[in-house]
Amino acid sequence: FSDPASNLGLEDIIRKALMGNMEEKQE
Amino acid sequence: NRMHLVCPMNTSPYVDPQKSGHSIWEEFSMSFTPAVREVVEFAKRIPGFKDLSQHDQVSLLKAGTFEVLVVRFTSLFNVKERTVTFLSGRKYSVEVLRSMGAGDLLNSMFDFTEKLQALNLSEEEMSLFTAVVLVSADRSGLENVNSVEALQETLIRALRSLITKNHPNEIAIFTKLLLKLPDLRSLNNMHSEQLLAFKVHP
Repeated sequence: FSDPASNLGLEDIIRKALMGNMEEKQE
Repeated sequence: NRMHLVCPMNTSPYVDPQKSGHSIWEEFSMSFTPAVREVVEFAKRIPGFKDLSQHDQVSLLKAGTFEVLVVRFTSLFNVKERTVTFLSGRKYSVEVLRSMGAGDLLNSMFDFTEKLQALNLSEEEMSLFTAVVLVSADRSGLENVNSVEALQETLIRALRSLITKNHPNEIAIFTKLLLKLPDLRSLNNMHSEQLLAFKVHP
């Protein structure tokens, strides 16, 4: 647990927001 | 058996003791995700940000999102009333939050908010300052430090120019703003420690 940002799932949220995630748009 | 989660990015600081650590974490994540998405959208609008490598865009956002949120959500901290407004719109006093386990981070957030609000920045100044907070070449894990540094310098020059134009007799405001950057780092570190404690002992 050395990376709090990763713990939060922050990187995933950031990547999806940066790329304009298609799956989320379908939801 | 944590009963409280004293982050205003929640709807409420009260945690249902019947829920598992995982589901508490999931709910917390759902609460703050829209705010994180807004930070990403803000970053995309910073001229030059999208020209950085994707790796560096992610690294800057990972490292700086909390600091950007602190600047953007100073309005949640009412310095006079000593209250914090959570996402539900409900206010909680410092005393109540302290009884729930909030400590130094909460005090430091109020100190930061008070000093930043005292500068009476316009929306445009605040936005440019937030861009300077995000685009910092000394964040860890950057692959092209020179590009980030060049963008950082451009943004700092623009901020100085704007402050000089808007406050010709108060150029010290620019210096005070730059001195807020290490304050934000310190808040970020304190917040990270809280997150680690939460993850290890949810």
